[in-house]
Amino acid sequence: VIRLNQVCKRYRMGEATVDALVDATFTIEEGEFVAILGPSGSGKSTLMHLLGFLDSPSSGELFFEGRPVAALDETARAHVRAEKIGFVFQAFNLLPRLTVAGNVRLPLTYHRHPPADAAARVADALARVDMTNRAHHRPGELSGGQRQRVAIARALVNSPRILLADEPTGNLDTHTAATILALFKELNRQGGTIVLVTHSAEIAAQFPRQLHVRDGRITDHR
Amino acid sequence: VIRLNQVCKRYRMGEATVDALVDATFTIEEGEFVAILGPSGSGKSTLMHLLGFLDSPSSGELFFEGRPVAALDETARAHVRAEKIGFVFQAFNLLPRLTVAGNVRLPLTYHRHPPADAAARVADALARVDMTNRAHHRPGELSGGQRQRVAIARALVNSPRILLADEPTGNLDTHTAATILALFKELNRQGGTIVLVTHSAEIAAQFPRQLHVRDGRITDHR
Ligand SMILES: Nc1ncnc2c1ncn2[C@@H]1O[C@H](COP(=O)(O)OP(=O)(O)OP(=O)(O)O)[C@@H](O)[C@H]1O
Ligand SMILES: Nc1ncnc2c1ncn2[C@@H]1O[C@H](COP(=O)(O)OP(=O)(O)OP(=O)(O)O)[C@@H](O)[C@H]1O
Ligand SMILES: [Mg+2]
Ligand SMILES: [Mg+2]
Repeated sequence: VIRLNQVCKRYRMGEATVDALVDATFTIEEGEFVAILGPSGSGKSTLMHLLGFLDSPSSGELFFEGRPVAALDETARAHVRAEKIGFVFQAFNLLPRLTVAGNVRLPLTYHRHPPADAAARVADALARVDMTNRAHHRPGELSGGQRQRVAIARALVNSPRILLADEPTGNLDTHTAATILALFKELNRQGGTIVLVTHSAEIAAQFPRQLHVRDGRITDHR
Repeated sequence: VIRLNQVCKRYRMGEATVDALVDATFTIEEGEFVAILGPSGSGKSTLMHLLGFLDSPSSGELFFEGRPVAALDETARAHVRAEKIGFVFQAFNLLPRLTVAGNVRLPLTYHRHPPADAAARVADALARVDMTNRAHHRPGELSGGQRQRVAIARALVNSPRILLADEPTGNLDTHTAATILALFKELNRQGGTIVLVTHSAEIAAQFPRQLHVRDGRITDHR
């Protein structure tokens, strides 16, 4: 469903260059359950942003469902993101002036769901991450792990076909992290594609396929 | 060095009340190495903010070096914080418009160190967390784990007597997390007091004393 060919991402800063991703070439099939591992600063979040069409490569091609992503303008990309992709950001990226419920509802506004339907979807997503009793708090009134769970709920609310989760359990105790992982496995059982960045060896061990990133280069392990 | 007596923290939100901390009573002696554990939302960050004089209790007393903290005005508290306490925030709290070096230097401005001395301290702190080659980046140009390391460097730069670290390795791979923990142990060997919040059982196991937090209540384990 997603294919990369010789994808590179380079940041220029004055004289200096950072090669965040170098010659990334691999394919992720629909329904796969993939973990991404690697040291701090190795390029994992950079890769995730490319997979979620939040950023463009410096060189190389990305293909989504067989078609080149470069051919899609920003409107078309936003449509695919809203329709098919759920993204859990490493830094959560919650809007501070919206409540928890307001934040989780955001991906639904794209399709203009009827209000009752949207409310039901938000309630269901919050229940799945055990955040129902904080629905009216603002992000600043939450703990770190609670914010992380709200970011997860927001990514799940429109039943995405592809879930991209960038270190979704880094702020969670072992028990809560296990319930989140069980959620993702359930999504996978229903046919969803899951790509998850993790620093935890125990979590990575539960994935049949692992992409290892080091200094921007990727090796594929099954 | 820090003593709490029946400390409570309550948040009021309209009709609702959140009891984030309930009757916390314990003492931390100088030179101790203490871990704080507990589920997401249990009150750990709330406790850390009280320990670092970043917040005040709703009821109960805090004592620092034998004297009541309530008797200190904000200027006196800021003085103690700048002088003796290093705080690593769970959400890092870096200033986006300053470079990495600028952020790490912030705690030194309070005492107006001579520029050469300040520059040396910043360079040393960055080297200890292996962030020397990102000194001129801004936080937005860093990975999640790199931001976490900058937050750690900033907490270490003025050689604090008390280090309060709120989940300082949540975004780090196992190897980098181990180097950070070794840093903290070294600080402890030199007489520093370390209080560290963690979700990792392996990290907690290395601490002779653990405070367990659950629904705002604390139990002491040695
Ligand atoms: N400003 C606030 N207003 C209302 N409730 C708050 C506020 N800040 C925190 N809380 C609540 O207080 C409780 C404790 O929060 P705290 O941040 O201390 O948890 P924590 O143990 O650090 O969790 P985590 O491991 O997820 O970081 C949470 O249930 C949270 O929702
Ligand atoms: N806007 C930018 N400008 C310059 N360099 C950048 C920028 N964004 C990221 N980088 C650099 O690109 C590299 C890869 O960053 P990335 O965020 O992908 O790492 P990561 O593998 O997600 O790390 P972590 O595990 O710490 O989150 C890092 O060395 C970082 O400093
Ligand atoms: Mg990252
Ligand atoms: Mg916390």
